[in-house]
Amino acid sequence: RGVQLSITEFYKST
Amino acid sequence: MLELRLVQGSLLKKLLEAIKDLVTDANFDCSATGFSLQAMDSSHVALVSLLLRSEAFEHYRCDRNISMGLNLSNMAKVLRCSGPDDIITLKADDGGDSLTFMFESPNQDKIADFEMKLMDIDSEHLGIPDTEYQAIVRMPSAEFARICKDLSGIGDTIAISVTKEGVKFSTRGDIGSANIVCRQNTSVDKPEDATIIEMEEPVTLTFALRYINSFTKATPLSNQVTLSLSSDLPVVVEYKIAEMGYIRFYLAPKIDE
Repeated sequence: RGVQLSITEFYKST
Repeated sequence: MLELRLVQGSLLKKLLEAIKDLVTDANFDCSATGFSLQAMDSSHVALVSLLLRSEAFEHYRCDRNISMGLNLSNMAKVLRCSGPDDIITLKADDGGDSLTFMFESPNQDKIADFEMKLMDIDSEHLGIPDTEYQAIVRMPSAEFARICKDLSGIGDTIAISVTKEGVKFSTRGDIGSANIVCRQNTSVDKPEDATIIEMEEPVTLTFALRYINSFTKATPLSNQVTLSLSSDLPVVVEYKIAEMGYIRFYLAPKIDE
């Protein structure tokens, strides 16, 4: 149920 | 050279038990600030960030910043060889390829050391900006763990909804649905039994329950858990380790198709 987003869509690589 | 002596060695043991099923291999970073780790699970849905501040250690020597790659399941196996009240010392030489764990029983009658080979791990470090969250819920960690476990018998997802009425945890599955509402409760004998809800705006987010359930393995580290929620942002599930540090789990939400 629903689409699982990824954590890398929210935070940028440093 | 690195030498870290943690009198409350069980903290490290509990930290490993909390993350070993979520992350396979990770780099532990050691700097003047403390002993830390940031890692994602293999599907990049969840992120764990932990810190044991240098003040948490009785002796903290870290001559230069060092990153040590370790297999967490093996590290958990090593730590399971320590006694519940053992003092744990971590030692590594500059440029060395191993980390030594020394376990001392409280009355010094048993001393054990275990050496673990370090690994080269290519890991991506993410910058997490400081954010004002729409809702922050603080509640007893055991209660949160119980709710997640109960709901996972019914469905695969958990909707967390914060309104002025309280915080509602919901799931839905083949056999039916479940809703558990916790209201703010500050009239308790012990502060760790309180449920405190700070809400700027109502918010509802849906998550995969198996990840949230995995985060609750950190329950032995803290009597309270903090959930920070904002629409369209990962939830932060934080267990504070007294004055010594924290473990934070970030989980990306699920959205409607």
